[in-house]
Amino acid sequence: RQVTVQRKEKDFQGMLEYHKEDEALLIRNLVTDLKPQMLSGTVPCLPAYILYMCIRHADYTNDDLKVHSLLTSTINGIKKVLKKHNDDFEMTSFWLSNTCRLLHCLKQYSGDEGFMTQNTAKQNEHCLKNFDLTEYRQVLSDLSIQIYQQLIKIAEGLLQPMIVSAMLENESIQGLSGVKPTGYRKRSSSMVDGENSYCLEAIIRQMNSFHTIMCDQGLDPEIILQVFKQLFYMINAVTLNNLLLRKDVCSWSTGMQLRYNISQLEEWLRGRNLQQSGGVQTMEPLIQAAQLLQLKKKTQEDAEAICSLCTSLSTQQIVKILNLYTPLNEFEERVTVSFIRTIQAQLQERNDPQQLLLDFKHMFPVLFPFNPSSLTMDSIHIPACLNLEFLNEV
Amino acid sequence: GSQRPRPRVLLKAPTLAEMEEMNTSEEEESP
Repeated sequence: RQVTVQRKEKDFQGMLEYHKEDEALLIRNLVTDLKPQMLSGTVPCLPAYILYMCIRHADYTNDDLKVHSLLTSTINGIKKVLKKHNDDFEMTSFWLSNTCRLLHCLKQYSGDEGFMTQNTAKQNEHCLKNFDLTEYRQVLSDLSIQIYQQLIKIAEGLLQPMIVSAMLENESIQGLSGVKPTGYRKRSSSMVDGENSYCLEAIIRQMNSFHTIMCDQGLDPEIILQVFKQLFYMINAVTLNNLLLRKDVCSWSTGMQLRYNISQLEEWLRGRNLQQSGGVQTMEPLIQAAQLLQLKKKTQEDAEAICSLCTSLSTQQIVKILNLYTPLNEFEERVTVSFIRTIQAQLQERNDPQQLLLDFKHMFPVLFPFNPSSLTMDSIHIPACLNLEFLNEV
Repeated sequence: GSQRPRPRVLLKAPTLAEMEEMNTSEEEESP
């Protein structure tokens, strides 16, 4: 037994061989039936590395049909898993990580010098010898985009029900409830009966969960940044749209609470080292709306201050918020018609978009920058729980 | 070093949409 182990360690060249008839079993055990939890504690993206080592052996034996068949089955297997788990963040994130990693491997070991600059000499030995898989890389890139879109859809679906109550209705600043506009004090949302109320902490908990899962699964850091930019944009759009339609939240106190909530979200991004995501920048319209609620709205100087501050809000949005603005009590005045006219006059040269509401379903285009791995194929160990004993190390 | 690798053969791949079509028709054919 000892002799066998020694031979394997010495000779393993980072390739995996299997019989053609075992391909279906390979895809079943490694893709369609795999539970991400089974792989906790192993190298992130292990399925991608195993698949690459199988592709490499088929390339080494110059078996183009085997390469075609394995890649096609892999891609179809991944699509099948995603369809079955189309509301499972963890599963979707897992296959996004692995699809991107397989794509990176096909680049890193393509033999194309542009992708080999960070390879060690040992890694260069693990390049493909016979086939150029550029077209399959395109397919994997298209598949990665599909998986990313599914991931965002799932994350948005989980966050969206929390946004209005957490951002606009929940009062975490002590003493603020005493200064809510009269007549609206007890109202929550027109669609929420109070039981579905969330605080900002719920949003933060949910985002912590997303972030931990994506990091543990080895999803590329650049992709994680793009996920949070997209989610912050959605939080911004849903909150602003509600603000633009609800008189009861257009008040000084909501402005104050909103600014505090946004600062908590900024703090969260910093705490997770995600400030480069651009998430805060996507919230600029909401930040300005919160400030607009808090600014004085009476004199010519106030109008000028508003116009120079609210550059990310359209004239239509500014005017709408001013019209909806609800005084706190009998001592605060409503915004006068003449003040709103002054603002309109000052902003008339702006070439603003006509629609009032933001498209909360808008998606930023995603990019998957090449991210080579420092891992060497011959160091990868296949755990017994994967039931892949029919793979022979070569 | 001195060994110059021979050019690799481009493996043609269907697009993702074409793969989907092939997969769907296979599923339809099977009972």
